Amino acid sequence: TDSFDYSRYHPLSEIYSFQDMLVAENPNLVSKIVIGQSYQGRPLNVLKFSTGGTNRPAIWIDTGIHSREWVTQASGIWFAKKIVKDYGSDPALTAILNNMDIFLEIATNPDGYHYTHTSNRMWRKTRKPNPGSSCVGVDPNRNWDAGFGGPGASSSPCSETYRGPSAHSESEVKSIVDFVKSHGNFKAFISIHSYSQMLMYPYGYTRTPVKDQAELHQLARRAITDLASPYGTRYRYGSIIYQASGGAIDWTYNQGIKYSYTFELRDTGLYGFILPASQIVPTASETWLGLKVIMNHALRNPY
Amino acid sequence: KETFEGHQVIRIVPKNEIELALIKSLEDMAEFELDFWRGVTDVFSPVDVRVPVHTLQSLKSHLENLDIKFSTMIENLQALLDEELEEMDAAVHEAELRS
Repeated sequence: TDSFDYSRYHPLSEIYSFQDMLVAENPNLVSKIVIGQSYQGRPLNVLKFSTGGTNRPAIWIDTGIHSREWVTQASGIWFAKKIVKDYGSDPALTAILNNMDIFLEIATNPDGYHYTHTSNRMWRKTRKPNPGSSCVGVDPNRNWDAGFGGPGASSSPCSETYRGPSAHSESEVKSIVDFVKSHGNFKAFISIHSYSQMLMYPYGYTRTPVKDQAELHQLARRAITDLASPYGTRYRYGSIIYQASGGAIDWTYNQGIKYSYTFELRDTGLYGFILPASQIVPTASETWLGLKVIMNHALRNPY
Repeated sequence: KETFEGHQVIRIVPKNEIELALIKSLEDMAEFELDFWRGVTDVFSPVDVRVPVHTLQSLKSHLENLDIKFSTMIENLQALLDEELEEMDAAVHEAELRS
C-alpha cells in the first residue's frame, strides 16, 4: 500500500484490493470483517483496527454511503493508511488505539459506487429496483429508523432522497444496523459525506435538541477549528442545518451512541461532486484532524 | 453510459425568507427534473442544483420571473466528467508505466 496512488480516484475492485493489501501488510493491527452483502451481492467490507482486547469501546467511520461523493471513499482509503502509518508515532492516535477499536467502512454503498464508474457518474442511491416503478434505488441516508417517513425525505422512488419502502429495507443499511447492535459498544459514529463543508450532530428529523447538545456543539467547534488549521477550510456546524428524516446519525444517537456526527467534506465552489483528484489528499488530511478531535474526546470522556 | 451533455449546475443564494421558500418549492416541481446537489438550508447559504439541458431554459425563465438571481457553477457537466475520466486514464497509464 506504500505505492498505492492516494491522489487519484479508484474503481471498486481497487478499493477491495487495497483493503486486502492493508490487512496482509498489518496483520496485527488490521483485519477485514464482512458485515453483509449489497443488493447486487458485493461484500460490505469493514476494516477493523485493533491492538487487542475483546469488545473494546469502538469508533465507527463510514465513507461513500452516497456513491457519487467520490472524495469520501478516496478519503476513507487515505484514513486507513494514515491509521497504520501513525499508530505508534502519533501519541493521540496511539492512545486511542491502545484503548479503543476503529471500524472503517470505505465503500458503504458498493453497488452505487460501481455504477458511478460504469454507467452514471451522478448516481447517489442504492441499486435495488423499486417494485411498480421504473426508478431504481433508495437513498441509504433516509432509510434509517429515526423519524423514518418524516419531512426531509421523499416517498417517490424517482427522487434522489427516496426513503425506501420501510426503515432498514436496504441491506447496506441493515448490515450496519445489525453490526452496531451486535457489537453493542460503539462510543462514536461518524458518517462522511460531501460536499458543503458542514459538521452536523443529531437531530435532522426533529427540532428537539438532543440532551447532549451543548457538549456535541462544543466538540464540533473544536473539531472544525483543528480541521481548518492546515488550509483554512471553514465549516458550518450544528444540528439540523437541513431537515432530513431517516438519517444514520439520528439512529445511532437514539441507540445511545453519544458522539454521532456527519461530516460534509470541502467545497471548492466550482466542482461539487466532481472534485479534482488533486484535492483528495488535502481534503482527507484536514478531515483527519477533525476526526482525531472527536475520537480523542470519545477516548477521554467515557460514558 | 449516461451522459450529461449540456447539463448545468446552477447556484442560487436566497437573499431572504421569501426567496428561501420559493427555492424550497422547487424541490416539489418534478417537471424541472432537478437534482439538488446542495439542499436548501438558510438565507445566504448557497443551493446548488443540476439542471438537465431540456429544462434549463424553462427553469431559468421561472427564476427570472420570480426575480431570483442565480449563477452558473458548472457550465457543461459532461465536459467536467470527460476531464475527470481523462485524468483517471492518464493516472492509470502512468502507474502502468511505473510498474
